[in-house]
Amino acid sequence: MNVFRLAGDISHLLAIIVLVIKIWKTRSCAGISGRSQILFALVYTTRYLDLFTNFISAYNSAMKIFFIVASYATIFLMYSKFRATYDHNHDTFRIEFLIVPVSGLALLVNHDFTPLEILWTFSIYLESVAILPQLFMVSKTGEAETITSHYLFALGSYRTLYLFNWIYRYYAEGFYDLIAIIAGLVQSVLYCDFFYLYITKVLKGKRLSLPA
Amino acid sequence: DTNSEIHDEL
Repeated sequence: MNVFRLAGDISHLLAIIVLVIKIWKTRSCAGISGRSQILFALVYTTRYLDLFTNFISAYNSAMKIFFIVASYATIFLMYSKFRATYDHNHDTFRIEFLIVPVSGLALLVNHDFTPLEILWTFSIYLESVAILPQLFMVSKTGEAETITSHYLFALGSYRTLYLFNWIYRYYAEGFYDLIAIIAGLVQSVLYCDFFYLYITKVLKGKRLSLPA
Repeated sequence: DTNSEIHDEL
């Protein structure tokens, strides 16, 4: 565990907590893509199946369980409790266009052709693009609530911090995982535009709105 | 690649 990895995990944890609290406190999931949330639940479910096969640390297991539980809780809040506030007219990204190619790629490019390893690879690839329905929704409505921007910033920062963690681990431990690194790069690049808007607008106290 | 089966990151 190095400082980049820890900062990345904290950022990831904060993102998820901010989203749940936002929905709970405002009694609304307006502006949040349920499709991205479904993809994230799929990501955590397929990646953390190793909870049953490998024990790494109490920290590792606790975080995994938290991510899985929080992702399903978010889906429950969006599709059941606060369903009336869900903005489905703007949440129209076709997730099969992500799931199908990602499944194919996971079958073709993986470390090991075993069920758990293929599911892990699938989750890494899927995570890299899972935010697209949310970014699509923001671009469609042309704006995002400030709290949603904070959520997106924390969520995007997490994988970018992991990139620094992987650079560190490569030099310190000789460890590298090309699948995670390339997917992490893709994931971080997808947020670049958003990061720019966040820094130039939200941090200066303005609402995040896109140029027409 | 060095890593297979055991993934110690989240």
